[in-house]
This record gives sequence, C-alpha cells and structure tokens, in this order.
Amino acid sequence: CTSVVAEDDKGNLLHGRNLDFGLFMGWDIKNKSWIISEKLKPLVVNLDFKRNNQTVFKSTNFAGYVGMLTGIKPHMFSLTMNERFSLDGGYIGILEWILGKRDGMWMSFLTRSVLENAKSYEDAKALLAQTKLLAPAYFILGGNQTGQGCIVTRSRLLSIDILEIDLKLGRWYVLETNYDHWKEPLFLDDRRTPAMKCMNRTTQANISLKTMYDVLSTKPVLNKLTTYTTLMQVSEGKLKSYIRDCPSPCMPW
Amino acid sequence: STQFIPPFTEDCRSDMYPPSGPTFRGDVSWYTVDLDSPPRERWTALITDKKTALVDVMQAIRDLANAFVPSGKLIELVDITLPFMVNTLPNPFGEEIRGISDVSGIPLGEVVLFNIFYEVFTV
Repeated sequence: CTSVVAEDDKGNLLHGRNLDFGLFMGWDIKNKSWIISEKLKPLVVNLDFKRNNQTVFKSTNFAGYVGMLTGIKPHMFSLTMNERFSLDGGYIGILEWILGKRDGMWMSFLTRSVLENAKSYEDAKALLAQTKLLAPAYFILGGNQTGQGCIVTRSRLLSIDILEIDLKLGRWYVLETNYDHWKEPLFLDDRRTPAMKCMNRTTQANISLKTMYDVLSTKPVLNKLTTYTTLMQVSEGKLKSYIRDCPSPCMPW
Repeated sequence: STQFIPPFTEDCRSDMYPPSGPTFRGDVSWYTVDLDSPPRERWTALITDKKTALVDVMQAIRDLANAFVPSGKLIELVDITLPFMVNTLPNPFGEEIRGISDVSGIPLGEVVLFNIFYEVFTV
C-alpha cells in the first residue's frame, strides 16, 4: 500500500492511496498476476454511509468487508490504513481473543467506528493512537486545517510515533508505504523512495488530486498488487476511486 | 540500485489524469449503506449485486487454503470454529457479517475469515 497526505499552497489537504493486496497468495502464470488481487478488483465499490438520510462518511471498500481501509468524513477528516509487519502481530491478538482477552479492537472495525463516530481530526487521531489493537498498523489521517496530516505508527498496544505535516520544516506532505518512516524500507520493496522523489519533483505549488494520481501511477508505487487508487479532498468532501492495472513489465510488489 | 530497474520502475509519470489507458481498468460504482436500517439488512443490496464476485474470491481463498492443506481440513476448521467467533465480535459487525452470509450464501465462517483477514494474514 502507499498512502500520502499533502497540503497544497492554499492550505487544502489532499489524501491519496493505492490499496495493494494479495502478496504470495497464488500467482497466475498465464496472466502474470496475483490471483487474489485480480479476484478482489470486481468487488471494489464506493460506499455512502447515511444516517437520517445524511452522509456520515464515504468509503472505498471491497464488497463483503464491513471494516474500513479507506474513507472520508466530509469537511472533517480522511483516513487510510496501511499494513505494518511485526513479529508481535495479529496472530497473537487473535490467540488472546480466543482465550477470552477481548479488550483490543480489530483494526478495520476501529477505522470504521472512527469514521462513523469521531467528531474532528484531533478526536480521530486520539482514537487511532490510543485504542488497543489486535494487530499493528499505520493510520494515515488528513484534516481540514493547515498542518492537519499525520501518520500514526501503531503496535498492538502502543502508539509508537506520530509524524505530522510541518510546513515550517518544509514537510508539506507525509507518505507511508509499509515500513516505519525512521527506518530504511526493505531494499527489495522500497516504494517510498520513488514515491517521495515524484512528490518532491511535483512540489507543493503543483500538488493536486491530478498530480497525486500521477505519483500513484508511477511504477513501482503502482505494482501488480495494486487493486485501486483513491483520491480524497476533505475541504470538498470529495472521494474518487479507480480500479487499477499494471501490465507487464511491472513489479510484482 | 534496487530502485532503478527499468522497465519494472520508471521515472515519475505525468498527465495520467483523467485516468485512461492500460493502468486504468475502470471506475468504481457507488452504493448507499443505510445506518438506520438493522445491521443485518444494511448490505443486502450491495451483496445481491456483487454475490458472484464475492463467491469467486472466497473460492480462490479456499483453493489457496487447500493447496496448503489438501485434506480440506483447514476450510473445515474455518467453517466449524469461526461461526462461534462471530458471537464475540462487537456490534454491529457480527450482525452485519451474518447478513452478508445470509444474502451471499457463503458459509458464515468464511465471511468472518474475509473480515478478519488482516489479523489472520500476519500468520
């Protein structure tokens, strides 16, 4: 996965993501593609969650999946989630759950309840940072005011780090793939460096949903695992998504 | 050096928007989920539409599991044990998952697996 939140020079927060899934879950030799990734593409839908006929939040999802991986609460915040690998992983959380220790939350149920119930960017950030989880994760959150963009790096129990947009430091965007931002990514899977190179080349003056789509369309940020790209703009309450392909030659991950 | 291996990597793309061409498979359709309706009924319209594709992906996951455990015992285990887990899931998720299983005809345990796959995948 790749998620990015950027602030343009007018103070708008733009949020884009590629949802990559299906690694090592069966390779289709004839079509040169991952089996599960291809099977998931027809299930990609946009959802408008309503209460009293009013939109509460919007999401891009896989039909049949009740949790949330990508969503926006119009004019309030946008949220995506990327996988985080850790030895202290979800299987421990599941084991604890089976043994009756159920004070943690399932990751995508947390993102769903934050999108449904949080009242602001700060409220959402606090819930994502402090709620005990069954599995580690990265939460990437965008807001509706200047400077409101962050990556929350989570272990199952703790919030390890929160990296925020900081225009004074020249950090006009935050970008997450699947590795802690203070460490080098796996050398065989460094999508961060090419993505940041393209963001830096775009510059804050030229960043828009259009140029963000360009960054998310650059190989290997776009790869064989990419099922969809979503672009969100909180100030306009806009969510748009596109089912992707990466014809060969293309990086398997 | 691992980040510059054309043609698997490329220089920064431009003018990709509006989406078109070989990297754009298609747009995504919109559905409404009514949070005022009972959890069990919220996904009926969507799942009725997407039933075939959902059955398809669950079959692919079943095939993958059987590739590891040809006896089919793994899927049997999922179908026997995970329905019990649905009772432990917080509201409204357990009821929504039941509704999806009802409409799609996919065994409840396998719909639970689909929904907790992120945690299971770490295994």
